[in-house]
Amino acid sequence: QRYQQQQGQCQLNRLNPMEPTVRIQAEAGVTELWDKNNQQFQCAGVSLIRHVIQSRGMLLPSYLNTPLLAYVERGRGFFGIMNSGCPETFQSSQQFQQGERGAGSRFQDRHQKIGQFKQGDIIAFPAGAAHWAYNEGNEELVLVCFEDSGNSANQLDQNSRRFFIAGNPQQGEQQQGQQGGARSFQKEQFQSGNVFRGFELELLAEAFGVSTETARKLQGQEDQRGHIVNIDQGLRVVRPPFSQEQEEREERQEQGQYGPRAN
Amino acid sequence: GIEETICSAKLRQNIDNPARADVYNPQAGRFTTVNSLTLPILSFLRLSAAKGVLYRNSIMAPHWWTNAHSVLYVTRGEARIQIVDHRGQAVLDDRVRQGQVVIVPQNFAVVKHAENEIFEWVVFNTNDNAMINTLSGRTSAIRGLPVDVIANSYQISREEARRLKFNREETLLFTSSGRSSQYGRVAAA
Repeated sequence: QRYQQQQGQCQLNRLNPMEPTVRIQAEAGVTELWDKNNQQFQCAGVSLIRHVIQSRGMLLPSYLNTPLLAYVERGRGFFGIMNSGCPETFQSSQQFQQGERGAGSRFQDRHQKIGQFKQGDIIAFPAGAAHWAYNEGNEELVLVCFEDSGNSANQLDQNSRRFFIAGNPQQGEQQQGQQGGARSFQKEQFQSGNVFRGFELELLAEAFGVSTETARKLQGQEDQRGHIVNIDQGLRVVRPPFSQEQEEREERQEQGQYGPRAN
Repeated sequence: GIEETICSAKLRQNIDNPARADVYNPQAGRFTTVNSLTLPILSFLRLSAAKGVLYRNSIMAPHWWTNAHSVLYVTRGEARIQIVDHRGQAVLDDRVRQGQVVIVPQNFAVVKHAENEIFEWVVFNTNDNAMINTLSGRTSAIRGLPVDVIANSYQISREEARRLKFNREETLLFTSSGRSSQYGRVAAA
């Protein structure tokens, strides 16, 4: 169901290259939006955003009503996708804890799978699956994200909506570009509260079995950091010791296996 | 061919029978789904349905339907329902009672609280294999997050993050300690 089927014919007799028009600044990065109102995007039923995340910056967990493909233009890091009902298969074990002794703290955790990404990777995020990303490199991480609101997995309208489940995205500072500017819908995703904000505090505390104080933290009203936050001490998660050289060696092996192929 | 399949296809399945429950908590209630896995004809319709029963003073965990709109029809009793959109705004915060219909758009977060009486409802979903993602409980998105991500996301200690993550063991339905309903009543007073 592409846009032109619903709205009549697309006006595509003139195409032009487009720059992002809105920048949403956060504590540890910036998100740039292309104007989804532009006829070319409307017709294709897609939208595009670009996250530029500083070193040790984390894009807060959120989910979308559209599937999303992210291209890693620069940098490396790791990400988590919470697929509904999947088990927590990444678990810290006793030896791991031994390693922690120096830190003087017992760090035991189990969570869903963590993936690593590097420049050139494409990562697929299903619609409705909460996800987060972290820049573990020393340089900026640039993620170009393609949101396909014309996809059949999206049952809402043509606007992709990002539902943050943490933080206080509305603290992001918005700067408008020269051309017209993205439609308020797009900006809204990064300029409103997280979903817990709309629930009554007591009910929330009840749902998590925690104090109302902690529930208040869930709602993030006092959080001033925006949707990309800085993690000074680095993010500690349970994940395989995947080193870059090992990956490159594996890739070389794969190429060796198949050899050059004439097309 | 397809015609044969349709002609002999099973067209009916009961979802009121407690024995068919997919999620069951003797204190809180049950939740029964019917989808294209249990009633194959639904894959042609691309629709599914579910039946929920919440006992008095029980809560259905905050959740969202990841791939479907959900039309809720109340068959018995009353409950407080809150629905939140992507801006964190409560687009519905109301007591819904027997005979009323509420539409929960895809991805909108929703919580139900049967405060004073049993609450029974049926939902119709616009996907033949509609999926729920919960925000609290054992199979929730929060549970899938690393403790460190939670601690940093919410600016809380690791201990607090661990509590947030593991305090609620149920998957979907659980009894309330009655704290929020008291709150509700007080507010009303």
